Amino acid sequence: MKHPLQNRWTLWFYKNDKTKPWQANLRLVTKFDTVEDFWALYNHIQLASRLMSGCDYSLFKDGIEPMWEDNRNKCGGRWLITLSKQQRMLELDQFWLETLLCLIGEAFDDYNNDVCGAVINVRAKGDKIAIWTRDTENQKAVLHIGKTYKERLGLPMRIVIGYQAHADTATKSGFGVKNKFVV
Amino acid sequence: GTRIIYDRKFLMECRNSP
Repeated sequence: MKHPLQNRWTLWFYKNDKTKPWQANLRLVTKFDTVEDFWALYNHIQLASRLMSGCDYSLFKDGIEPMWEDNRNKCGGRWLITLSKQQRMLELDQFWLETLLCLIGEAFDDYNNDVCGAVINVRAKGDKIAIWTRDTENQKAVLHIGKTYKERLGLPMRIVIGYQAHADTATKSGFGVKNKFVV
Repeated sequence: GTRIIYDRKFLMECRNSP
């Protein structure tokens, strides 16, 4: 007997091809809704650290597309983990797996409904992992998710992680995006 | 209703079970 998950999840893969528009590079890989099917998928696909630069994995609840424009994302934001180049070898895969386990195991107590999904961006200049939540105004939910996530990743107190609204990320580039919350 | 919650330990134990 398989162990059912609370939610059905969809894994997406993005491969950068500059000759195509962003959405054309995004592929739905598969959906799953049991613990066993999650592991069958995870054990079968490439580790994030072995992906080519420019690639992303996204895991979202069924029905939510991994983009700002989706109705369930557009008022939301993300807890962002930025990694140095050195961390790819040591921590990228470990952090991403922990992120996935937080999502499928429903790790955020009363606030799991606020979680939309998670994204990992593999980039030469530095990798990023983020958990996306649905509403930047749900302060209690956002903060609880951020604190729990930081604990689960085993990040020390001195490391501060920030939460950014997608609306700000979409209109400002890189360093201009301000944190709405930090934990 | 009740939520189906799995902790890290349980999920990891399922990784290699047949």
